[in-house]
Amino acid sequence: MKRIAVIGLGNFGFYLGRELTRQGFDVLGLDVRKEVVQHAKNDIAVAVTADATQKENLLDLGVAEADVAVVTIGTNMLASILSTFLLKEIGVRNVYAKALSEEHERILRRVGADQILFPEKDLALSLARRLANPNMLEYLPFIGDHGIFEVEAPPAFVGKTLRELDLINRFGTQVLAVRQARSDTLTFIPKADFVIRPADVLILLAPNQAMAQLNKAAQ
Amino acid sequence: MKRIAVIGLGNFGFYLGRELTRQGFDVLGLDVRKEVVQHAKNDIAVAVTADATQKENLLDLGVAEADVAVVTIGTNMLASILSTFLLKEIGVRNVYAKALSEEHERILRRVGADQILFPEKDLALSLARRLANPNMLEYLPFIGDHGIFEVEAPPAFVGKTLRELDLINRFGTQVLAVRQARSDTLTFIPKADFVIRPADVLILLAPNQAMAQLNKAAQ
Ligand SMILES: Nc1ncnc2c1ncn2[C@@H]1O[C@H](COP(=O)(O)OP(=O)(O)OP(=O)(O)O)[C@@H](O)[C@H]1O
Ligand SMILES: Nc1ncnc2c1ncn2[C@@H]1O[C@H](COP(=O)(O)OP(=O)(O)OP(=O)(O)O)[C@@H](O)[C@H]1O
Repeated sequence: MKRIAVIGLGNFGFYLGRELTRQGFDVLGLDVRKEVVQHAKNDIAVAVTADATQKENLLDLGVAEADVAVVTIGTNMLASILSTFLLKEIGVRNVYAKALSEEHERILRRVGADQILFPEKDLALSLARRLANPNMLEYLPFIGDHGIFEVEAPPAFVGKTLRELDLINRFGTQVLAVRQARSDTLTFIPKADFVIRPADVLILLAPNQAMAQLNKAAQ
Repeated sequence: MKRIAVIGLGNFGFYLGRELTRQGFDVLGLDVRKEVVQHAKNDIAVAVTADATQKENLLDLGVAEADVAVVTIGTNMLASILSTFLLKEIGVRNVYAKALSEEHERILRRVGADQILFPEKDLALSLARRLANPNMLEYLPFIGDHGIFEVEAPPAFVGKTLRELDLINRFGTQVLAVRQARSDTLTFIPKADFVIRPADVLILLAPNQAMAQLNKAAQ
């Protein structure tokens, strides 16, 4: 089970920590403000009052063992940069950091952030698309039971046609598109006689549990 | 062409106004700070320095004629509430407003906001899902050419089977799921003999231009 450190429990950190806790992750939340930590204790697996720009604090709390750390500190740009830098220094493999501006984003990448999060920019682009395409879905309505997945074609599938693989009947899975590595093309709604090639990436509509079954069958 | 008023040109307002301008909308951006407006002038159709909590300003600038207004004012909760209230008062049909907290969200709805935007909460939930399902796609890779659309079944389709409608060959469109109004069920990957009922909502993977063709053919 993944250990996730959430640095800063403002809106973004709180909702993230709460949802990850609900999904069963081993979540450690840190915030320098005691009242914020108190408020988070009901919803986040472990919530601790600590200054995330102090290296000893991070080491004492075992943050170096986290699989992922997410720096959600907002208004204090220096704290955000320092914390990100220290998390990489103590060896956290995947550090996500929230940016307040494009300049902040560039600095965060420079100090080692693996992924940048920019809530305002993301929602702005998503809203603009929705206003331009009122009946286009941004988020999939397939939450819970089904999802759209991207998986590299397992070796056992290579050289077979979609008709032979019969994914619809065997796994209740529909192939929406195939991204072909060699030509970097995306083929939508491939036909039954489509042959899978090595390194093809399948974009599937499938029930969540089909992904586990598919992985087994592909071995 | 849609007229969109963007109130506040901080990160969220700026990226929204810029993307809408790129998509060809008639965008009016307002901000009380002159330097912010200056910075936005290159990217937003029209950007004006004005206090959006003053009703005369909104009326003088023709905001009442906007199809959609988006209040992106952040840290000043009172300004956000006042502006939202006034926009509904002058008759803007669709007012979206950014919330800073769940309490703020409730107040905004009470003063008439039609839709609430909560960038931090949205991205937190989306990131949590991505961490739980590393190969699940949150955003569709179908941007540009194809998209996933939700459309109410046109009357001409009712009573016909998917085989008869032959959407794949006629419009290059795949029916991913059907939401049946009467039973409020969502049927994934419907079979060829699935019969369309009145008020069924079709969830389609289709090229963007197929939507226009579909609308024509359905008349
Ligand atoms: N050095 C630090 N160590 C730990 N937490 C910190 C530190 N500095 C700031 N924080 C916390 O980070 C949290 C989020 O930061 P802040 O509120 O500045 O950003 P924000 O952009 O308003 O956040 P949000 O939009 O997520 O509410 C705050 O609760 C704050 O107490
Ligand atoms: N009464 C007002 N009329 C017009 N603009 C306003 C008014 N009050 C605030 N604004 C503007 O709204 C913009 C966004 O607000 P603010 O910066 O407080 O929020 P924010 O949450 O930091 O925004 P973002 O995250 O989008 O950068 C600012 O540029 C500010 O000048």
